[in-house]
Amino acid sequence: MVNQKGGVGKTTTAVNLSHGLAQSGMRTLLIDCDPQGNATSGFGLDKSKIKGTLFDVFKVLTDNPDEPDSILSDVTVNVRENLDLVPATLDLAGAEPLLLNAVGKEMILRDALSVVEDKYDWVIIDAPPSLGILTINIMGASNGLIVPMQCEFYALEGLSQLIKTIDIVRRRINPSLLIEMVVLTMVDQRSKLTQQVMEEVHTFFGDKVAKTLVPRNVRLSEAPGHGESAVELFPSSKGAMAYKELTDEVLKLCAGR
Amino acid sequence: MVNQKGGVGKTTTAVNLSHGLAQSGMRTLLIDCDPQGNATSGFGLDKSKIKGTLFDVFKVLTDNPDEPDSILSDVTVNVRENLDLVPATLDLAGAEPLLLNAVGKEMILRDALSVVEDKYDWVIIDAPPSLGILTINIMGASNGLIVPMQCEFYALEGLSQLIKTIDIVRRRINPSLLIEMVVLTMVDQRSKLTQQVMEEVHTFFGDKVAKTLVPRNVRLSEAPGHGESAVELFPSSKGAMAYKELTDEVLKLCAGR
Ligand SMILES: Nc1ncnc2c1ncn2[C@@H]1O[C@H](COP(=O)(O)OP(=O)(O)OP(=O)(O)O)[C@@H](O)[C@H]1O
Ligand SMILES: Nc1ncnc2c1ncn2[C@@H]1O[C@H](COP(=O)(O)OP(=O)(O)OP(=O)(O)O)[C@@H](O)[C@H]1O
Ligand SMILES: [Mg+2]
Ligand SMILES: [Mg+2]
Repeated sequence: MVNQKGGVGKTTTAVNLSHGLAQSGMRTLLIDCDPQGNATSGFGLDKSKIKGTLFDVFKVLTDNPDEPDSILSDVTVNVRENLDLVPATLDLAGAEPLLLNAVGKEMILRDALSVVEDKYDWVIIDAPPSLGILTINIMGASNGLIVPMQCEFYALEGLSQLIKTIDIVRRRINPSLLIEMVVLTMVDQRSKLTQQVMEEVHTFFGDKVAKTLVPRNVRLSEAPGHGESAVELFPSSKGAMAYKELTDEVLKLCAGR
Repeated sequence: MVNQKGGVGKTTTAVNLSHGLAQSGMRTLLIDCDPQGNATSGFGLDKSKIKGTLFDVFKVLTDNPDEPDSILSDVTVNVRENLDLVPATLDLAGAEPLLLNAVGKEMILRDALSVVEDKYDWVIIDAPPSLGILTINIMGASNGLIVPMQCEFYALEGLSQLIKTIDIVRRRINPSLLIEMVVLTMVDQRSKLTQQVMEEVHTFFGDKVAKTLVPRNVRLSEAPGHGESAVELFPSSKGAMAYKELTDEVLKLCAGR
C-alpha cells in the first residue's frame, strides 16, 4: 500500500484487505513498515510487549547479510487464522539512518522476504506517508503496488511524484514493479469534488482503478480502537462489505499468478 | 503546524490560519516545508514557474553559512495582501540528504529566519507527515507549535511520539519550544468516536486544546482546487467561519508577545 499523501487509508486498506484474504483461506503476511505502527495496533498488539519488530530485521540484515534465514520468522506473530503480522514500533524510525550507508540499501526488505516466499500466498505491506528509504524498500520487494487514494484535490497533486519514483525504482531496482490497482477510499458519491476527482483518476489510470469504491464509513475508523479489523468486528457494515468486495476483486485480478 | 500522522489538516490549517491573520492586518509569512508542496498550490502557484523554493534556502545556507542575508527574501513570493509565501516543490525531498552532514543541521531554518524577524508579525510553517529533519528544523525555528488533530483512534497513537520528539528538541536545540495549541479538525460532533477521542485529548492536553472546533466541511477541501483559501473563497461557509474564529483565538492567546 503506497501513497506519500497522508491519511488516505493506506493502513485501513492494508488491515482489512489482509484480513479479507486470510478469511478467504489465503495464507497471508501483513508487514507494518510505518514507524507509527498503526497496522500493529489495528490488530490489537500491545507495543510494549512486542519482542521483535521490522526494525530488528533491518538491523540484522544490514550487519550480517548472510543471516536472512531466521530473523523475519523470529519477529513474525500469528494474529488471526491464516494471518501473520510483522509488527512495527517507533524504533523503525531508526531504520532510515541505519540503511543509508548499507550496500544495496533498497534491497534489504527483498532479501528478508526471499526466505518466506513459499510460506505465504500473499504479502501485504503498509507504507509510511513518505517516499523515503522505507517506501523504496517496499517498492523493491513488491510484485505490484496498490495505491489507496482519497477523492480530494491535494491527493491528485502527489500522483505525478509517485509515478516518477515508481519509474526510477523499476529502472534501477525492480524491473517488474507496476501499479496493479488504485483504490478510491472515503468516497462520498454525493459530493461534486469527489465526482471531479474520480473522473481525473479514471483518465489518468484507466482500468487500473478498482471497481470497488470504499465509502466513508465510521465503522472503519471505530474498529482500530478495539484492536480488530472492520471485516471481523462489523462484517455487515458498508465499510467491511466494500473491503470484502475489494478482496474478491484483488483475488480475481491475480488469479493464476 | 506539526503532526506526523498524515491527513489531519496541517496544510488546511496553515493556509486558512495564515490568510486569516493576514486579513486581520498582521504581516504574515507562510513557509511550505513539505515536499508535497500542498500549501504552495493551495494559493494557486504554478510549480513549474516558481523561480526559487525553500530547498534553495537550505542549499545556500548549508554551503555558505555566512549568506543568510538575502536568500530567504529572494525566494519569497507575495500572494495576498499582508501575506508572503516561501514555496516548496518536490526538490525539497532532496533537503534531507543535504542536511544530514551539515554542522548544526537542525538550526538551518532558524538561521534563515533570523534575518526576517522584524519584517513579519507572524510566521506559519507547514510540516510534512513525519518527524524527520525537516520537522526538526521547524521545531528548532519555532516559538510555539500548533498541533492539528483528527478525532480518530490512530491520531491518539502518535501523540506520545510527538511529545517525546518535542522534549528532545527542547532539551538540545530550542529551550523555549512548547505546544501552544491543539486544534481538533474534521470534527463530527454526532459521532461517538469523536466524543471519546475529544475526551482523551482534553485529559492529555487540558486547556491547550483550542476552544474552536473545525467541523468537517466540504468547502475546505474544494478551495485548494481553485488556488484560494476557504476564508477568502467561501467566507460564510462553516469551515471558513471556524478558521476565522481560530484566528481570533490565536491572536488573543498571543496578545502582548
Ligand atoms: N473509508 C473510511 N471511512 C471512514 N474513515 C476512514 C476510512 N478509511 C480510513 N478512515 C480513517 O481515516 C484516518 C486515516 O486513515 P489511515 O490511517 O488508514 O490512512 P493512512 O494513509 O494509513 O495514514 P498515514 O498517512 O498517516 O499512514 C484513520 O483515522 C482511519 O480510521
Ligand atoms: N475540516 C475539514 N473538512 C473537510 N475536509 C478537510 C478538512 N480539513 C482538511 N480537509 C481535507 O482533508 C484532506 C487532508 O487535509 P490536509 O491535506 O490539510 O492534511 P495534512 O495533515 O496537511 O496532510 P499531509 O499529512 O499529507 O500533509 C485534504 O484533502 C483536505 O482538503
Ligand atoms: Mg498508515
Ligand atoms: Mg499537508
